[in-house]
Amino acid sequence: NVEPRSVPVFPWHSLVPFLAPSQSD
Amino acid sequence: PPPASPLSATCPSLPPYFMKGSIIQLADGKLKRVEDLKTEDFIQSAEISSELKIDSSTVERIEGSQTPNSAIIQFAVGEHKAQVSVEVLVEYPFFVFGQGWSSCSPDRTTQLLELSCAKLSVGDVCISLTLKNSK
Repeated sequence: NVEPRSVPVFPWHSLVPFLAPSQSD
Repeated sequence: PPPASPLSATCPSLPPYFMKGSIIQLADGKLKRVEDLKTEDFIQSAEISSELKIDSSTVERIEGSQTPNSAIIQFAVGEHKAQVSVEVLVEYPFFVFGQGWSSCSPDRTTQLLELSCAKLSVGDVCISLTLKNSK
């Protein structure tokens, strides 16, 4: 078996939806 | 006739990082598989981050969408309970505080992504992110 040389690594924050751009008051 | 692409028969796919076994890099550089992530991983990563902070988003409503295999989820975000609606595929996983991955259709999530999921329900508190105030 040949393992792929480069496995994609994803940043943790890509897993979380950005729901609120900012808290403004 | 509507344009047909060869891929149009398959459902729209989710981002690749939700597939079981995907390698996720935390803010401190550690690598984890997506299925092994814990609530603390998100909290600690956000603490390190200079741009992002964790917010909690409570599921207030889940309803069907006109788009096939999609749902509209209404969240109350943050301490101000800002109302946000998002339309997502029913298999789209959200991370619930203290619980882990949850989706509107855990069966589809497991089928399509092999990611084991709980059923997302009204009242669940999901991890979300906001930008830290930069001004």
